[in-house]
Amino acid sequence: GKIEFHDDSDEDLLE
Amino acid sequence: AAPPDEASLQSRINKATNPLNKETDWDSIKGFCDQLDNEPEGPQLATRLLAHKIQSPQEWEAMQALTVLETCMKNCGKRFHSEVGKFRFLNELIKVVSPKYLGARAPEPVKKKVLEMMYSWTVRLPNETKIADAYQMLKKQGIVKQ
Repeated sequence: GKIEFHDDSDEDLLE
Repeated sequence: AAPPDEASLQSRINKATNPLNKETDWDSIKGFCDQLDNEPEGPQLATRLLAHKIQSPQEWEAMQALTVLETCMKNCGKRFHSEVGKFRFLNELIKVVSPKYLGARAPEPVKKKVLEMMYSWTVRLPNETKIADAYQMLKKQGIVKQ
């Protein structure tokens, strides 16, 4: 199957 | 040279948002959406490319990029929705509408469409809660009229 790379990293909301 | 998939997403978005286009280039838009959906890194790369185009000072280039984003949000899958629903991307939209960043120079129609799209996502994608957070913040700052 296809390699499913799932990255949940994120930034903070810009104020 | 950029790897093949990088080149074709980049070349497709360049074609789809070319300021010289006489009208909307639906073939390139469809190609971009299909391409991003069929690659492991597609959504991440697509959102980076879109953010850059949406921040263009050229109104027609930015408006076409928003049309690409709108089309992909309707046709692409969950992985793209969750990339768009991250602050990493939402912050780039916020920069376009916020006077603290690019908002003072961004074309009015572009800012208007960004806010309309964000609002529609809060309705259509309630489980992408960061979109609602970002929209709420824009309301608090008076960027979105109550």
